[in-house]
Amino acid sequence: SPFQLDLYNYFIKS
Amino acid sequence: MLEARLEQADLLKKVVDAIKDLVQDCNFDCNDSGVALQAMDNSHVALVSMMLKAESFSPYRCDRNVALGVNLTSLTKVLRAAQNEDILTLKAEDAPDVLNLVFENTDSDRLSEYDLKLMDIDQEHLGIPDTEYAATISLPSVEFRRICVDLMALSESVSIETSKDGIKFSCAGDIGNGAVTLRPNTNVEKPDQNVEIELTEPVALTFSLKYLVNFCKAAGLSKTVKLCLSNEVPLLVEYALAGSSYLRFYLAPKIGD
Repeated sequence: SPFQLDLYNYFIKS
Repeated sequence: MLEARLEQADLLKKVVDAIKDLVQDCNFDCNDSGVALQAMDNSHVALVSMMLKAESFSPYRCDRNVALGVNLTSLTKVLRAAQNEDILTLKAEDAPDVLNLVFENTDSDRLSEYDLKLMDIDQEHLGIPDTEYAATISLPSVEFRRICVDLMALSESVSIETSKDGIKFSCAGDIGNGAVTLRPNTNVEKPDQNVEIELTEPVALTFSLKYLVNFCKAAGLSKTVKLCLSNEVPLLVEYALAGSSYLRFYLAPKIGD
């Protein structure tokens, strides 16, 4: 089954 | 101090109901532009971003920026005491221990007051980059909910493919496959029923249906929902609220097979 990506990687920590 | 009065408690009740299963403890960040909330679910798959602009309240007063750390399960218990049509006022001091909620029913002259204990929540601040999406689809929110619920009966995941001809939701499961295609459709008399597609390039992405069905709890907040997609970036699901306020959900895609 497809692998769930982590949202954390998409958003810039400020 | 903060003082924010909503004409109808219904709005906050529905917003909290739509997000409480995704995020539990979160800060309501209040400043002079309104009340904002941004929180990621524990598994880092979904992010909730709510903005209730000052214009959505009447009146709205916020003298100093304040973060109200709220447990949404607790807030739900308090909001259950509000009738949908009640006038709701949120009040807090500048360094508050509690959030004061007042519900007014003008018909029966009933005034209810609750204090909700606040918590210190050390929340990571994440920036959401401005994204030019390859596809933006607007469709009736109940239609989107129905598609997600129907497909979840067959599979955990849905593939969403957009082209200028339409948007196709498809899934494959143990008992069989399913697909729903919506074509662009304009109804002058019922614009809420429109399906609008703006596309700069075709997009194909796969998402967890469990999360999409969860987002669809917000369908009662807006007759239409906007889906914004680009290959390899999170899906944005947006419910527009009155006064340019919004409730947005971001969902990380799945990759591979």
